[in-house]
Amino acid sequence: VEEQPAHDEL
Amino acid sequence: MNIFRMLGDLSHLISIFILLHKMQTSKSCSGVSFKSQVLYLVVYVFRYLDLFTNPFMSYYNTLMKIVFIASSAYTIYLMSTVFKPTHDPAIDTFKIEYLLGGSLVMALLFPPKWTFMEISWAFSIWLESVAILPQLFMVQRTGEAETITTHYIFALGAYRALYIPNWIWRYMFDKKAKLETIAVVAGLAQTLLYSDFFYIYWTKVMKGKKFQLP
Repeated sequence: VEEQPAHDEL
Repeated sequence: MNIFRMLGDLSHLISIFILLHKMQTSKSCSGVSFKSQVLYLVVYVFRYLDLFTNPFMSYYNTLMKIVFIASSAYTIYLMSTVFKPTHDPAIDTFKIEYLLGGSLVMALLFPPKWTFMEISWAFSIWLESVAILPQLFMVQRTGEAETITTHYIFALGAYRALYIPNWIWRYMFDKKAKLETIAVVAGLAQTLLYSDFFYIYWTKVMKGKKFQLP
């Protein structure tokens, strides 16, 4: 499974 | 989490508080751009769609997202109902179609991934970087601004400006962090857009003078 970018900033 | 990001988010919260406080105490939204406020709601709705899809990140993250969406919607509600008579559409005339269109084009051309979620995230980042323009345009048209309004604009701009040292910090010390090019480029552009305002704010308002354009 390709990892999705996680946008951890607001 | 580092000190710059925390201060940035805090600054964003403070800006929301200042804006609502200004409207509630003066019973007026004069000097505030309705168009900018609408753009910010669009920004938060499109960026935080991941509230419903992504794996849970943290209580902090989720709480802040909900606060940003809810307060933005509440501001628009107040401006379009209770305080509507105090809003002057004749000076809030920036063409936001260009900002929406330009952000959409940027998002479609360079998304992190070709998925709806990633394109809407990129769209929101680009749109946020220019969402203050109708507000700055309004200040420019009138040539001056209430001090409280300038505090609001400053706190909102400081939020993204503080993210810049945060990215440098993450790049240097947080090995797991993946820097988001779009966020960094848009964040720098956004801060550049504010630079003129920051300068006048710093040289006038911080010294107790009224915000007036030269």
